[in-house]
Amino acid sequence: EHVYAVIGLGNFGNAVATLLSEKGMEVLAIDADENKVENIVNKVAHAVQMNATNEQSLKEIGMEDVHTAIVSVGDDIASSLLICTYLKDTLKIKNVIAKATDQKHARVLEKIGVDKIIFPEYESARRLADTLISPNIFDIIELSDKHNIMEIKAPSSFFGRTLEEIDIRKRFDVNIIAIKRNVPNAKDDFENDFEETTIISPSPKEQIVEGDVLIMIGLKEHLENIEKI
Amino acid sequence: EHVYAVIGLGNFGNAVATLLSEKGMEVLAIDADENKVENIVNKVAHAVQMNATNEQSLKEIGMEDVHTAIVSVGDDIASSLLICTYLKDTLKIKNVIAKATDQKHARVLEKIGVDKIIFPEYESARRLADTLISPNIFDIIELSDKHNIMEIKAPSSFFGRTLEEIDIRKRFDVNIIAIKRNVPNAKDDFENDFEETTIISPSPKEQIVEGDVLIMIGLKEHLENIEKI
Ligand SMILES: Nc1ncnc2c1ncn2[C@@H]1O[C@H](COP(=O)(O)OP(=O)(O)OP(=O)(O)O)[C@@H](O)[C@H]1O
Ligand SMILES: Nc1ncnc2c1ncn2[C@@H]1O[C@H](COP(=O)(O)OP(=O)(O)OP(=O)(O)O)[C@@H](O)[C@H]1O
Repeated sequence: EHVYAVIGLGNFGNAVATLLSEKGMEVLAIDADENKVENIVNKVAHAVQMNATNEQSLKEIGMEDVHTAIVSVGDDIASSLLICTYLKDTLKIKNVIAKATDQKHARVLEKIGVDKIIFPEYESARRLADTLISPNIFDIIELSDKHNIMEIKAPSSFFGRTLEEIDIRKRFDVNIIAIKRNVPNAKDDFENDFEETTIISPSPKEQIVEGDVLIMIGLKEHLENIEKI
Repeated sequence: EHVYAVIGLGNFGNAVATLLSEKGMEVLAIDADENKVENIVNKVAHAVQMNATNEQSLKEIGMEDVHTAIVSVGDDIASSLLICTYLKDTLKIKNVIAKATDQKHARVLEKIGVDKIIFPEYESARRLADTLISPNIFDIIELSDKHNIMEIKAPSSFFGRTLEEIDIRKRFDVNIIAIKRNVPNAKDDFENDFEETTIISPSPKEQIVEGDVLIMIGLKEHLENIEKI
């Protein structure tokens, strides 16, 4: 039976502790701030107020039985390093996951052997910046170092043509894995309601309609070419 | 020429302002804390220290010429509402994007007409919690209300069989859009180095190898069935 420890109950830590508990996991939530502990005490199995840089206290609350620890204690890099080092080296916790505030923080966490590093603000800032710069791109999701999944508005030169005719794969070496399209709702005429539907693995005979959003997968540089049409 | 205003230079705001500037965009970065302003002054076109709830000051620094404003001023919901309302209603800024700390914050931002709401911590907490609960699932990306893209370790019953034989689409009604696989690097025998490659749109003849990670697209409930094999 895995016990999950969440150290640091900022927006990220609080959400992780709550979501894991909602799914029936046993969570030990820890924070130095008693207000944060108070707010979560009814939502998790165990909630403890303490300073997590105190090695003795960590041992006393049963940290050694924890299988996975998530550390998100804010901008104080020194604290997060101290806590992660102790969890990994002394308490030998199998899976230590840390939230990093920036690249420099992430590098040091890597050096001390943290198993997984998460950058929520930086990653979503990157996604937002990419979509602001290219207004036809609705989303970019990184699949690997070289490949992305991109959601992009269908260019006007595609309207009314079938996927077969456009032959995206041949021209751009990317694949359309889905199309998001607004279709009118079958309601009475006063309600001009549209509903978004997603067509997964569209057939080659599928005709592109103005307003379609194409979801494509391929090498990053190939996907960028479509944006230039 | 679009001017982007970034109000609030926490981890998220700072990253957005810096990334947009790196791509050549004109950015007006604003924060009440002069240290934050000092740290960014050489990276953006304009950096101003001010309290953004001060309507008069916002006008004086040219906020009316801004096309897109990104507001991320932290946990004080009242401040973020005040700032967003003024940007949207009084200054008539076309595109106002706000970072929300939680669902309650997001609902109020929606009511006042903010164009886009971002939840970096909640969204990545959700992705982490989902992958912790199901250890064979490496990632879950939401494509729409009903569909996900899921990265999942290939179950042992697939090893050595071709995609055609497994017939994922028929059995589970999901599509494999890519396979991530570790292949040995062609180096001298002392270096047992592996390199991750991504096979996009694998052919039906592709044989699954132990360790393969399948990237699939489909309805959320159908994808969850694969995890149960
Ligand atoms: N040594 C420590 N021991 C226990 N809790 C700590 C310690 N240091 C900081 N904390 C707690 O960690 C939490 C960090 O939250 P904060 O909002 O500052 O940062 P964050 O988690 O990186 O940001 P976000 O809110 O975006 O998730 C605070 O609730 C704070 O009380
Ligand atoms: N009224 C205001 N006017 C200008 N700046 C403000 C105002 N209120 C808060 N700020 C600034 O907004 C920033 C908010 O950063 P903080 O780290 O608290 O939250 P956040 O941006 O939600 O979190 P994250 O660091 O996760 O992005 C601070 O730098 C603060 O000085």
